[in-house]
Amino acid sequence: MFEAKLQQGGLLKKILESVKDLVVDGLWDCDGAAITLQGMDSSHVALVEMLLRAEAFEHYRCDRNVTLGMNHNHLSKILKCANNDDIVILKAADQNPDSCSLILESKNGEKTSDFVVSLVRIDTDQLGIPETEYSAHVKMSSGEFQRICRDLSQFGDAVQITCSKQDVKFSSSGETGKANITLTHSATVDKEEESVTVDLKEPVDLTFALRFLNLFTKATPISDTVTLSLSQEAPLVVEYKIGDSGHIRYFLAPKIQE
Amino acid sequence: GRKQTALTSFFKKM
Repeated sequence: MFEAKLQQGGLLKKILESVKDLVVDGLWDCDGAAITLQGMDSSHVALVEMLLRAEAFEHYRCDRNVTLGMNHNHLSKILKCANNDDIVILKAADQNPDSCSLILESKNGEKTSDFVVSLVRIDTDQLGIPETEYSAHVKMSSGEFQRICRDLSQFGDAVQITCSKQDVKFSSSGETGKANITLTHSATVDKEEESVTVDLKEPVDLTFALRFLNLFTKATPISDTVTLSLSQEAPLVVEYKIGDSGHIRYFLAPKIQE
Repeated sequence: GRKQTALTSFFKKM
């Protein structure tokens, strides 16, 4: 059987919030080591990959690999019933389960709610993501990244990201004119979560659709920092760490000159 | 203008 008990149900709520607007139906692959999810948006421009290792759970048992086809809107309805400090238990049978049980327990043990979510058949292409050496890595506050994407959306539907040795520039333009926001590599680091790190091998200059970046920033509550990995003519990677026990990575195909 | 590329042109289907 598959059984996973998460002490802080709020984490699962946050994970779901960060994937459900991008991917409606997702395959949750469970094996002895971790739960993984990979899904693309309907236009095949963006992809989300989530990894949550067994260590994240208070109790984790997976006798046989099992794949749960989850409708994220249905799962979200159940998790709306959970408080952040509720315990969440996921349960499913071993072989081709057609449903998954979710049990919510209040912290004081006085309230238990249980739900059965019907699983869905999902025919989806899984993509092999190659190991890539990126030209630039930018690590920054996740809240600042969210702010920049939101602010620039007022000016255009795409953002140009340019990395040079010491800074990263986010630019957007449209009918109102042009907006540039430049972050400079932090000279001193007082608080790691507020500092900006630009690690550059080669300069990059890429353009991405802001609509998707704004969806990615739904993961902001998961981590204080975010890492952007960029290479010329390659998809952008936006990564949020889930503590020491996993990550949410978003991949976004660039817009290229016609 | 710029054209939106698809992820499948960078990553192979498994």
